[in-house]
Amino acid sequence: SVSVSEIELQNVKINCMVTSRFAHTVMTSMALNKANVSQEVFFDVELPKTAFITNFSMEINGNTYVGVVKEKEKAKKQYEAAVSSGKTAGLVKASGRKMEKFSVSVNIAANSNITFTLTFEELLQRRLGKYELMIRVKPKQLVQNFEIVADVFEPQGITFLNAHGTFITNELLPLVEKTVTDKRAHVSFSPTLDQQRKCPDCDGTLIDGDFFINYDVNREDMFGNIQIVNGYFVHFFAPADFPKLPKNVVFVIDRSGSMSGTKMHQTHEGLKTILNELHEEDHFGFVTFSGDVKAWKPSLTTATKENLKNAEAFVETITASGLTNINDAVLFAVKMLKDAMNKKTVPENSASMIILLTDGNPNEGESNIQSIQNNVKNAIGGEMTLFCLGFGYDVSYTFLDVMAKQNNGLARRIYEGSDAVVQLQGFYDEIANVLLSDVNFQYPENSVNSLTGSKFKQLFNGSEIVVAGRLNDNMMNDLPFEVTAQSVEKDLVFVGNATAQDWKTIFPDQEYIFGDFTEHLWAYLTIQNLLDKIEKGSPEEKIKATEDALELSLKYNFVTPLTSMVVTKPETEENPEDTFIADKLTEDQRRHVPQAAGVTLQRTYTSSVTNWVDSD
Amino acid sequence: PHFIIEFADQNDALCFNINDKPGTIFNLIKDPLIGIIVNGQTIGDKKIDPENTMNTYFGSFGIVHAKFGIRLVVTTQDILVSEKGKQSKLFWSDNISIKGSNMDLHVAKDRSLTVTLRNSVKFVIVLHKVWKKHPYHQDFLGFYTLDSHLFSQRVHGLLGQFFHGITFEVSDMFKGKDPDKPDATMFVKGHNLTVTRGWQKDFRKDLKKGENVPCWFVHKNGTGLIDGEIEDYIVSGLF
Repeated sequence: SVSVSEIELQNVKINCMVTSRFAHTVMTSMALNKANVSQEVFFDVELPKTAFITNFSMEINGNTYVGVVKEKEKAKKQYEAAVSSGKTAGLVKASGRKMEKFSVSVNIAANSNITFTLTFEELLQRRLGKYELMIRVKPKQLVQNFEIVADVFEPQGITFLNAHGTFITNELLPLVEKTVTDKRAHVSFSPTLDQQRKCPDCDGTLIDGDFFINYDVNREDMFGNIQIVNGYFVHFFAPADFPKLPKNVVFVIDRSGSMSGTKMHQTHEGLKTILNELHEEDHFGFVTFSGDVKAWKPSLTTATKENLKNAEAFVETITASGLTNINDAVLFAVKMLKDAMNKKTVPENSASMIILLTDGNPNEGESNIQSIQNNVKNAIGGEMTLFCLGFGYDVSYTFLDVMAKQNNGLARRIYEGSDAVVQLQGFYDEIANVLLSDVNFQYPENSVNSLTGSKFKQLFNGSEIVVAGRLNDNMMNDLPFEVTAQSVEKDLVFVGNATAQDWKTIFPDQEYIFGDFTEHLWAYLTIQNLLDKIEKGSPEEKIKATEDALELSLKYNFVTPLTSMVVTKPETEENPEDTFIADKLTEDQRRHVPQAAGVTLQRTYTSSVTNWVDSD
Repeated sequence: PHFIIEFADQNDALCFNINDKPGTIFNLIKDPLIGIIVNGQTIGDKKIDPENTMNTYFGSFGIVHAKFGIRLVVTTQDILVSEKGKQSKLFWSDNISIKGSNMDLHVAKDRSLTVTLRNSVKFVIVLHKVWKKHPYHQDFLGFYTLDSHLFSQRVHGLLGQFFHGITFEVSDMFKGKDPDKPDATMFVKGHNLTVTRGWQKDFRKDLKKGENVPCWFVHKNGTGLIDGEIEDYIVSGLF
């Protein structure tokens, strides 16, 4: 959004290009200061937390000011003086559940215009059978030319595509244009000034909310789809039609004092809904904890109708009071699952998991976070998966996130609100249906390098595994592969040979979609993997992962937690030099940064030379 | 194409780009005394990347040593050698070394061609292979002078004019458009030029990534640094 009085918002264009799930979004806003005095113009954009900013520029009266991505520490040092004098501010702020806010303001002269352009990239994740591209639009005033345009290119073919928005009224609905033809889709939404108005005579705008594009692709090949482009490959794996693995799940529920009231009520409701979705072949158990640890039953129970009914009654009896002993509770759950596996009271090919729900920090028993992580990791020993749900804002989310990742799972924050039950259920739906376990991807060692994560504990129904890598020879057009996994009935082995496709044939009338997207996708995934490693790896691994992630972030111009984007604003009388910083926020920190100093240099050379001419 | 003039002793370099229409042939080296000419013809991209402007690269080189009766045509496909009327063709897919009385050639498979002309010059032509299915880019060549001290004082050309060194002075570094690349004033050949600190790549050792060579970039096709204008270096044929 761009706002301020006597500022006319002339143009807002959001252009998304999605190629093989990799989304490249460019947001452009053009505003005119119609006042006779200079005014400050604000440019606020909310972008997905999973996206990396790759570019930002401001064009003022023909001069362009471009953001430069730098190593965070280097930028910080360079601009230390300005930070201490309070001249700079963070450009990116956390904004709700899924989004973060990029925000910049600049003073522009009377009767001048300004164009802001922000570019970011993200890999769309498949959840519950669909990819979702989300665009948040809040222009705050009517826009002369407003346009959302999205082009989706999927070589596998698009099975369905829906476009909708939280702000789309019945009047605006016909303006959402959608064309889907086999491998590509085009979506546009471009209301006129009058169509944006809340009412015929008012200036309020209807355009305020989220615009979604959901779609899925064909999955004809069991082994997935491999795309080879210019020395890089990406393997998308999401085979359909596998029976679900029976699961053995222990719910570890925090009943410490801080859970009392709404949170506990929502936990009851959430658990009851989840219980209804267990199948008869599943096994389950409950461990509850505050300062002490209690189990509903000492061992796992089959999910018969009667047992589920009893479990529901038990859930109702959980009440909150006391301290928080996460360590002993999780270890207890691990023991329950291990006992069941050892005694073979659960099926051999089944998925074992622990779902921990807590709202606080450990303060009873073992309270050292690292010791708990070590204890849990050692106890689990890769035999089961740990999922963590952090309830509310006080929770030590990073602790849960690392602990989950160390045990092949993932963490999710549950936001306090009326929909907390829906959030709990949504998370459970995502992880509850395991189709395959121990999914491993192999490619010939002498053909590939720099592979992203290739071993996965499980494949969830409706999700997708993505592996990418570099080919040793960028002339290569073929790649043999092998995928092994365990399904409910047998061990599976998919063996095949992928061949590079000709993009000109797949998308004949399209200029090559956007440059080297496979390479960018690989870089994006590799950085995400490395950031995970920084969190959960050994000290040596952390150092190496930090170096590698930083190198890639700088090379690809990604604003990641290791880099900052430095934006130099035009000079004004009040601010002879003004610089702002865009950071990628981590869960735990926000960074503020820097401002520069000049250097002079004088050198004279007279010398013999070697010289060359080349092109890269 | 990028041009880089390296001052090894000072660990510094000058660089500039020459942009013109694809197909243009530039004279890179011309030494009338020892009879050597090196010309290069540019090629463009297969099509223009929507996010970038048209780039040009060298797609072929013509090299003549008049006194030895040697002519070489190096393209991204092959290498044509002609010596006193005898012709032979080498391929980039070969790994081959040829020692002659006046010229040694060494082809490193799919990488480079090293040419040593007796008592005059040694240079390397690097082959940059691009993925065949790449929608924009195509194979191109790089030319590196390895030994130029035997050229006469009359040597000229886009590269040749720098073989016996130049005098330049860099002063008054100031903040440029890009905060990472400061500008400065360079006094060279009687001109005061605004130059930008940047880097270019030397691909001799690492063909894929290249090695960064920090350099002072002279804008506008090297105007002020090169003698005359780029039109002065355009020739009608490879020989």
